[in-house]
Amino acid sequence: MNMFRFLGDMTHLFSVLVLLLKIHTIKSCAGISLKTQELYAIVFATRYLDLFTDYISLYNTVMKLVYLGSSLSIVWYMRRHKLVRRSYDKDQDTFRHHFLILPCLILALLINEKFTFMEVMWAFSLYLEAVAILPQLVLLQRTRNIDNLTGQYVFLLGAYRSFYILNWIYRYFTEVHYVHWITWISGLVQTLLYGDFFYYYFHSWKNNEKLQLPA
Amino acid sequence: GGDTASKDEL
Repeated sequence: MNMFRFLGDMTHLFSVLVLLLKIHTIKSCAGISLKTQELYAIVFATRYLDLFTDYISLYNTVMKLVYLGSSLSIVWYMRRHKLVRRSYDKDQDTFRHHFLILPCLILALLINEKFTFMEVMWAFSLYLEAVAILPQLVLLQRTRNIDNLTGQYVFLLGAYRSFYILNWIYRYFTEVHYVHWITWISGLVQTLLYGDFFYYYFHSWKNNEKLQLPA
Repeated sequence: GGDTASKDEL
């Protein structure tokens, strides 16, 4: 495993854990899109079906379980926890995320590395991950609430995207037969959408700072 | 699947 891949995994892990820890500690999820978090939970659940069929390494297995557990915990907090659910911007988080799932499923049925259940689910999870940030982007544009979307979360997600792209470039040049168009293209789309998210975050953050100047 | 090279990624 190269350094880019490892740093990508770590920043991805920390982005999820930081969010979970923050929700757990301050008992608030204001500014966080439940729709996006549910999509991420579906992404992990459909991608890691191979937990039951293939063993790659202890590292992979543990990381998959942690990603699954932490993303499901975030959804649980936002839906079920008495205090946390009260802080959820339900009326603003209106992106109809179900309409993302069907097109991704159809695309996965059409474009996959092999037409088997596992491969279709794997492709589906990659397509869904690419667009999963959209509800969060819409919520951020609506509420301009950046209180909870800390710089850390945004920074860690961005670092994860960047490191994974460096990892693919590195593997392409160092490994034989390492070509994965589905992973690369959906990963690139995801990074571009994230760039948009990043842009709005900093835009809101800057405006917020200006508003806080003494009148 | 037969091709596991990408499946070792998370």
